[in-house]
Amino acid sequence: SMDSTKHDEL
Amino acid sequence: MNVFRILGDVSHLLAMIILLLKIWRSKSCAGISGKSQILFALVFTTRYLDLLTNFISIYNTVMKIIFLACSYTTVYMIYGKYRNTFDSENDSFRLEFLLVPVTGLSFLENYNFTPLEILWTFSIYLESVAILPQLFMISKTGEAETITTHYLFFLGLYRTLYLANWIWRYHTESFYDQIAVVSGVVQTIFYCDFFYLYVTKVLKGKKLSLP
Repeated sequence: SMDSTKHDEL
Repeated sequence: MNVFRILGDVSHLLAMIILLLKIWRSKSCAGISGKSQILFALVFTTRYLDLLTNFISIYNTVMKIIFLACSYTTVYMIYGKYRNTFDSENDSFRLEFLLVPVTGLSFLENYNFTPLEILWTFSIYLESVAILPQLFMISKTGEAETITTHYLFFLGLYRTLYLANWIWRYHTESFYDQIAVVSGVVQTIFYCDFFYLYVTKVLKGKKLSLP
């Protein structure tokens, strides 16, 4: 699953 | 947050600090590709626009700001402060060969057709190929200073650790970011040849020089 509005990696 | 992710971020930061220290202490950018450094500055700029729209964590915000600062300082060192030591003759990779396909692909293959999301995708694709001007420069001159190879090693290590991070996250959180994973695998492959030379030459005390 991938919430594309929230990229939590650098 | 897992150990691979933290170590990956630390490696990434270490790579950038090693490069800055090399330039600062030798007062020279010899052997460094300014084009690769411009691409990395572009990568961080287009990826971290969410600093303005989306808060994730203190760690995330602070690291993004540090990465941006390191990246722009490096570009300034190469094209500003120490530009007379910059070997522009051998930094002759044609950036349009990377920028045109990367731009096209980020419009075609993304999660959301919105400006911020397309720029994020652009940054992921661009990062996977941003080191190519530097590797091209080394293959052209046939050598690299040992400190430059340490920089490349930590940059490659960062990507390799992120692969482990994604495998971990897939199993523990069912997290799977296809665009980042595919680009990350491509990016890591570019370092394989260099890793081989690093282990067989640099770690045995020899200078990295190509036949």
